[in-house]
Amino acid sequence: GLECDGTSGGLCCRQQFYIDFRLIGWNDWIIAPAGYYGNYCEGSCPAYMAGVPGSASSFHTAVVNQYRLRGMSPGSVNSCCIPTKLSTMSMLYFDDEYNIVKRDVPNMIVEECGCA
Amino acid sequence: SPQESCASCGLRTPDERVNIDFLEAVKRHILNRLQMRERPNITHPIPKAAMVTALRRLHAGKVREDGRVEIPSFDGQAAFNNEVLAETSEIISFAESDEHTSSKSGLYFLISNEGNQNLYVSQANLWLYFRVLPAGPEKGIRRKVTVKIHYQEAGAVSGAEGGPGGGGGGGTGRWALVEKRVDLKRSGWHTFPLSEAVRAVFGKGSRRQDLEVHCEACESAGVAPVLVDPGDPSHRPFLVVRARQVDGKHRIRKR
Repeated sequence: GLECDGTSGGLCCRQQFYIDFRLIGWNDWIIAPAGYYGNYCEGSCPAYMAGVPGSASSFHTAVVNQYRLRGMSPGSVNSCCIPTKLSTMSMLYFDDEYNIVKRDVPNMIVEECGCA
Repeated sequence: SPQESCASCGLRTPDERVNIDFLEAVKRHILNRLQMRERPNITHPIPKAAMVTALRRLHAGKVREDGRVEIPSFDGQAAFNNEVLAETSEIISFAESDEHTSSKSGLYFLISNEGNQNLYVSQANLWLYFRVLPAGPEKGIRRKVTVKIHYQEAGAVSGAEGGPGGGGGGGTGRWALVEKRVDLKRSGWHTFPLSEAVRAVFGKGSRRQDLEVHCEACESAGVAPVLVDPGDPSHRPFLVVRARQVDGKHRIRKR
C-alpha cells in the first residue's frame, strides 16, 4: 500500500486524516482515544494495478495482469482505489445514560489501500 | 475522466467545503458504528473521582496519577496488528438512588440495550465498597459477613410495590437472590456476580436494574457497604457489563 506523501504520483494511496476530538468538541463524551484516524483512499488505478495486492498469489490473476499491461484488457476494467486492510478501534465513551462504555469496533481504521 | 466509476478518485481538491463535508461524514460514521443517532448530551458529567476509581479497578495500572486513562491499544494505529475482534462492549454503569428506591439499601442502574438489540451479556459484576468503621471491633481482625443482593427475575412486573422483605421495589414480581460471604480485614472493593440479573433486564426490554443490598451481621462486625453517597463519589457502587453482539440472522447451528 502506498502512502499519499507526494511520491505516489497520483496513484492509489492512503491519505492520513486525523481528527482530534477536542477540536470538534467531542472530548466531553469520548474518553479514549483522543482522536480518530479517519484515513481514506484516493488516487488513480491504472488497469495494470487492478488486482494489486495479492496479484502474484494467483496464476489466473497474473495472466490477466499481463493482458492488462499489454493494453489487451479482457473486458472493461473498472478498477477502484479502496481500503484493502482495516483495523479495529477500541473506544471508551459515555452513553446517553452516563454509563461508561468500552467498545471494540472492527473495521474502523483504514490501514492500506489498493486497487480492486 | 477515466475514473468516472470510481468514487474515491479525484478527491484531491483543496476545497474547504469538501473538508467540512468530510468531517461531517466521519462524525456520522463514528456515530453509526457506535449505533447512536446523535452524540450524547452530557449536561452533568460523572464525578471524575467515581470514573477514575471504576477504571482503576478494572484496568489496574493504566490510569495515570492525573486521572487520564492510559490504554495502549486505544491508539488506533497501535491496533494495526490485531486480528479483527468480535464486536464487544464493556459498560460501566454507576449506581443511582431516588425516592422510589425502597430504603437506604436500595439502588438502581440505568443500562439499556437500545440500538443493540442483539447484545448478549456474557458477564456482569456489581462492585461494592465495604468500609470498616473506626468504632468497630479491633483493627486487623477478620470480619465475615454475608451480603445478599436481591433483583427482580425475568418476567417480573417492574415498578410494583413491595419487595424483598416487604421493603418496596417490585411487589408482584419474584425477587431473586445473589448471596456471597465476604471476608473483610480492611476496607475494600468486592464483586458480586449479576449476569443473570442484567440478562433479565435486557430480556424484558427494560433499562432499569433495581437492586436491594442487605448485609447480615455487618453492623455488629463494624462494617458498612457504601451505597450512593454524594459526599463519597470515589466509592460509588458500579456495575460492569461485558457484552457481545450476536447476529440473530446468521446463527450457526449444529445438526
